[in-house]
Amino acid sequence: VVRVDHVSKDYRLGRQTFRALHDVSLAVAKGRFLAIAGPSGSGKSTLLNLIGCIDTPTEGQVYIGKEEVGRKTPDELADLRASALGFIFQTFNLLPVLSARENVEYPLLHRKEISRKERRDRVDHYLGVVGLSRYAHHRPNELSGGQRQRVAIARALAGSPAIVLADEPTANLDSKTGEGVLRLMKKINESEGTTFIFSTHDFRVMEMADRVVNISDGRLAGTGKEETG
Amino acid sequence: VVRVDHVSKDYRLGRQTFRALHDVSLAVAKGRFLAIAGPSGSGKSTLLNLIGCIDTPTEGQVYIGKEEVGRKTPDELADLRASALGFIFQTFNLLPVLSARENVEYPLLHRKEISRKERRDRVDHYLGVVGLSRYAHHRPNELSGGQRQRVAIARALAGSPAIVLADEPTANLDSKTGEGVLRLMKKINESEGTTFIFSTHDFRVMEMADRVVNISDGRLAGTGKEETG
Ligand SMILES: Nc1ncnc2c1ncn2[C@@H]1O[C@H](COP(=O)(O)OP(=O)(O)OP(=O)(O)O)[C@@H](O)[C@H]1O
Ligand SMILES: Nc1ncnc2c1ncn2[C@@H]1O[C@H](COP(=O)(O)OP(=O)(O)OP(=O)(O)O)[C@@H](O)[C@H]1O
Ligand SMILES: [Mg+2]
Ligand SMILES: [Mg+2]
Repeated sequence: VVRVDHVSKDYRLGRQTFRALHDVSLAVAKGRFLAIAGPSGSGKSTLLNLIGCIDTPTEGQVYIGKEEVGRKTPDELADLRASALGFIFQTFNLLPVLSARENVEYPLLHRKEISRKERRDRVDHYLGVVGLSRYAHHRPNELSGGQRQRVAIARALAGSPAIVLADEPTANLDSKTGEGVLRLMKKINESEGTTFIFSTHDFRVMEMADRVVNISDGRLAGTGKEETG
Repeated sequence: VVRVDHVSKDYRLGRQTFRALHDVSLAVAKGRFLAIAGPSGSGKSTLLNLIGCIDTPTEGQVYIGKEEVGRKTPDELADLRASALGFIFQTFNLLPVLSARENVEYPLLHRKEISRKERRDRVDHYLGVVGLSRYAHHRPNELSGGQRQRVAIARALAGSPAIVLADEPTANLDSKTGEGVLRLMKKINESEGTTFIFSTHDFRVMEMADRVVNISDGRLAGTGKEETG
């Protein structure tokens, strides 16, 4: 459902070039609970951003479903992201002027097939499962670090996307809260067939994952191909 | 060296009041490696901000050394923070227009007793010990999440403050990098007598700590008094 083909990503730094990813290939089967593990600075967020279509590779191609992302217009990309992808950012990226509830609701607003009542029920449900019902009206700067992270999680899950990209979703959570979030995601993965791709340092995520790939200095260890189980 | 006396902290939320800390008392001996542990939203960052003099309590007093912080003028507080405290924020709070090097150097600029050469040596040293020598010229948005966290750590340590307040300093770090940072802090604690106060979810911090206090729903478990060992 996701394929990354010989992808490299360079950044310009002054007059020099910094290669953050080098010839990365990865095939991810539908319904995977995949963990991308590696040291700080190894390229995990960069890779997730390429898969999530919020950045473009310097070389190589990214495919979501069978479609090559690089061939899409900005509008088509926006549609694809809105309909198929849920993103939990490492820095949360919540909208500061909106409450927790409004932040979770935001990506649902443009989906015409969801009625107003269903939208409210979904937002209530996901705020509840991450333990934030009582904080629904707090704005991001009125929330703790781990609470903001949970709003970002609820926001990504509430749209029931086919693919969830989670960049260190448990980093700011105590172990009990973090476990609750992971069990929720595992449950959604098993009951809905949602594909989860994590960037993580958390060994519990790696244990729950049905597949772990390792990245170091911008290069993937191993072939990146799907193996069975 | 730090004393918190019957401190409460309320936030105004619309027309309601939210009590984030309730009657918290804590005495911290000089040279402690103290961990404050508790669930997401329990009040750890709020307590650290009060100790770090970047917020004021609604009730109660905070003492740094023997001096009551609430009686100081804004200028005196700024001096106290600059000379005695190092703060590693949960959201890093780096200056976006400055490079990693310049961010680490920034709090040292106004200290007249440090020569230009010594300042540069200190910045080089601390960038090196957190593994960021090769990234000295990157700006925060050209760094990974864990790299930004390490810049924030280097910045707090480079001033050799008497008290370091570290709000989840390992949250965005892989286990190897995180261990390196903790060993560095433990070493500084043992050789310089620097007091460390952590807010953390990381069990390794709790294991390394010579004292752990637990907080839940804004209340400290236990008396908060110093016990021996
Ligand atoms: N805009 C940029 N310009 C230059 N270098 C960059 C830029 N963005 C990221 N980098 C570099 O690319 C590398 C990979 O960054 P990335 O954010 O993917 O790491 P990561 O594996 O997610 O790390 P962490 O675990 O710390 O979050 C890092 O070394 C970083 O310094
Ligand atoms: N400005 C504010 N207005 C209202 N409530 C607030 C405000 N700031 C924080 N809070 C609330 O105070 C409580 C404590 O927040 P704090 O940031 O201290 O938690 P924490 O223990 O650091 O959590 P985490 O582990 O998630 O970082 C939270 O429930 C939060 O929602
Ligand atoms: Mg990252
Ligand atoms: Mg906090």
